Amino acid sequence: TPGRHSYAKYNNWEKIVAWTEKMMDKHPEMVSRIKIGSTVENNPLYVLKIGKKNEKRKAIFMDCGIHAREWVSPAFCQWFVYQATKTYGRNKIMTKLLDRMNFYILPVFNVDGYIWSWTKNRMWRKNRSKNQNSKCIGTDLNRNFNASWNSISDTKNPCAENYRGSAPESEKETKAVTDFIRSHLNEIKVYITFHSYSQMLLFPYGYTSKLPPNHDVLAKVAKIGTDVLSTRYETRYTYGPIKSTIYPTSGSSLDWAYDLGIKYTFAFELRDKGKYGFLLPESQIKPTCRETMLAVKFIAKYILKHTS
Amino acid sequence: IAPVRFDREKVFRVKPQDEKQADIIKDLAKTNELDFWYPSATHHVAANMTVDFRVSEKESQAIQSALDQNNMHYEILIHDLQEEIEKQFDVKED
Repeated sequence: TPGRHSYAKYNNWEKIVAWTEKMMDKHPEMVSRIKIGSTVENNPLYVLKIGKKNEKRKAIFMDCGIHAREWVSPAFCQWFVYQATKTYGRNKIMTKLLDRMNFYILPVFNVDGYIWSWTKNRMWRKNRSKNQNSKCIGTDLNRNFNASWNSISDTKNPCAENYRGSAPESEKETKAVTDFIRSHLNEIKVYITFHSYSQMLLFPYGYTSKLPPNHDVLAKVAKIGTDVLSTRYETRYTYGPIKSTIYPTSGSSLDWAYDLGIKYTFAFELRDKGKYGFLLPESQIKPTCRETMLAVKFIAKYILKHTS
Repeated sequence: IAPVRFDREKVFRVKPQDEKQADIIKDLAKTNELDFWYPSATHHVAANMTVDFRVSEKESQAIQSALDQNNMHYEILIHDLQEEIEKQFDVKED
């Protein structure tokens, strides 16, 4: 038995898998689990679908844990599923959202890396795939997407923490996610990815200074989203395009999803601003999730109203 | 493989004031094993940017000396990473 799952604590992969089963059993009308692929180490990649079964509606795709050591990110995905199922029928906004749209939640994107960060190296970032002609292990999955993949030369080194992989979508995890999103493109209106740390809400682009055509709308949504987030504990987030707000990136999931046609794509960099970095204490998981929830619900509500 | 330990490893925060200071950090990364927490890699380091990186206990003294010698502003965010890893589990089981 994997032990007790807790929303107030970091949960290892075994606990998360058991939790996905529990959520399905507890909420069979609302939660279903889709296996979208498997990892190099043959671990399953699960997406939880929250919403009415067998109905095609607008959907939001969210992923957590693309970088192994960013533990607060999977904690948020679990929290979101918990809150969605718990408050449906009780909370007006959540009820409205779930009556009209679906959520696809990938609680841990980089499963092998996450397991490695629990068992061998807390500071691990990449996945665990072997690289040809190198002793160094792993690819940075957030540099492996087909979004100007070849444009930053410093991601060529397999020993670098931000190694982009041998080709776009060379990694099984990336391919599973891109295949899933492509096959649900008619439904998915929003893509949100969760990272840590630095307290930011980012949108395209990372690979160019060019602004996306709906930049003004994205900036407006991000501004209100961060304002709403701050109402709970006064946590201040900055927002803006990836390149000018954080740093230039190529091959990111956010830019890829946007260029694929999902016109609302956001990346959260959750708490904190450096005091703990990747080692955010468990006592801050709940407040972090509570405030983030406000922003995510705002984004969902906005999209429900403004997309066809 | 035994789990990696991070005893007395440090996380530095440096804010290079100009390109020359940014280059000093980049040079230090060539000769030391720096794990960049923010930004994610050396090549993103630029003037006036907050830079956080992790360094082993063994190399931390040399890094500190180099920063001092070049009159660079820095703070040590984490003095003992292993301690901080253990402290992150600060919620007791229900």
